[in-house]
Amino acid sequence: RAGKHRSGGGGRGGRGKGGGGGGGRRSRGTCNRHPLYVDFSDVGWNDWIVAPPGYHAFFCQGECPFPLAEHLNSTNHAIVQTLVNSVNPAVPRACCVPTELSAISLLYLDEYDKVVLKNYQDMVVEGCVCR
Amino acid sequence: RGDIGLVPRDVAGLRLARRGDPALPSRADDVQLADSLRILERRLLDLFGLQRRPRPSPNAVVPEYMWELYRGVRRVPADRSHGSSGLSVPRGLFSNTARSFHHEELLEVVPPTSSSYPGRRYVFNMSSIPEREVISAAELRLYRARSSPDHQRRQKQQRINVYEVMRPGAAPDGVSVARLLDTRLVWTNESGWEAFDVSPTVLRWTAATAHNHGILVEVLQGNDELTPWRDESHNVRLSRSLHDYESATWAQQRPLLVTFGHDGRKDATHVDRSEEDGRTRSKR
Repeated sequence: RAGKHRSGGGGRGGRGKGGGGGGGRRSRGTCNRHPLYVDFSDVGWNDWIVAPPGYHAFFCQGECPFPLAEHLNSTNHAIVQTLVNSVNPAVPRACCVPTELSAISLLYLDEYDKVVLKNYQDMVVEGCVCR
Repeated sequence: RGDIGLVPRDVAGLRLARRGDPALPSRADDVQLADSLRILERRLLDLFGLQRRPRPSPNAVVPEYMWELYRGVRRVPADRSHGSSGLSVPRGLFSNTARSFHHEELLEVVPPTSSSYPGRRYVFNMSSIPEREVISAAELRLYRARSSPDHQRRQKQQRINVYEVMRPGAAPDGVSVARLLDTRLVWTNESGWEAFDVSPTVLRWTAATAHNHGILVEVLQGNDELTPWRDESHNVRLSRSLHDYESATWAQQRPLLVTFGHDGRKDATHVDRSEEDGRTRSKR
């Protein structure tokens, strides 16, 4: 299933691999989280990034159709925009964007051969919504 | 890879495959792609807070303690290749950055063989810490190996004193004036790491309000007798032993200075938050 979703604009430096965006019975093409694995060895950074070898970044993609499903946890504005779009297609639909992100930790060797452990915020998409 | 950095393998391979095939991108396209990837690499390095791509030496050693911190933050179970050293993540210390430093062995002042003075001075080069980084704590970690069975029968206590060197001098340990930072009484029949708080000193060094003359460590017998350097009961790993055939052992047991802090960027995280994220992920 991972191979069916291409990363599109968010796929630079990574490739689809494993993981699950969830979704289950949700209609295909609806705003959802999709797998995106960033493999540090693919970009030749595994010589200075000690751990992890890569990480699941995920990305958000999909339609925000009328009416917006409750699980998409949309804003009032997104609901109005989608409503207007349903009668006037000149107004675009709401956008599928990440709202919940989490951090990753990197253990790496810096430019001076010192070992550094660092947390980076907002590196992993945890949830997508229509906004 | 190598000179081209972020350029992936298939891009490098494209140059070879392009020979005589007009369907493949031209050299101009190839160069443009490579330029784009270099810009991408630069932006990624900037995101990671690095000015240039690190080129680690083959001799670089990752201390077990840093692995332990990494696993603690990520809640990754210890694997066989990096067995647990029994250390725990110091709660409240780790904001979003931890750095480890080994002392500069070339600058180490080794007392003469005949000297019975138990002190040893270490100099840590901490110039790699960016100016904007805010250090919240620092600790010096010393490893104590269990005494040999003969010595275990005569269980003893040792006192380990850690000083900041205020002024270097001509004494056997190269120290003229020193200020006590931390002290601990330990049993010689126990193994493990001891962490000493050296935060005030490192804070002053990184704030450039004090010269870095190093740290002095001395080991005394429980009754405050001076411990001779060549005494076999000397179990605190303060220096590379002549009998230490495995340099890898020394690399993992040598004194280690660790700083904890925040890199000065927005969105500081806390170890508790990371652990919470880890729970959320595992539930899903």
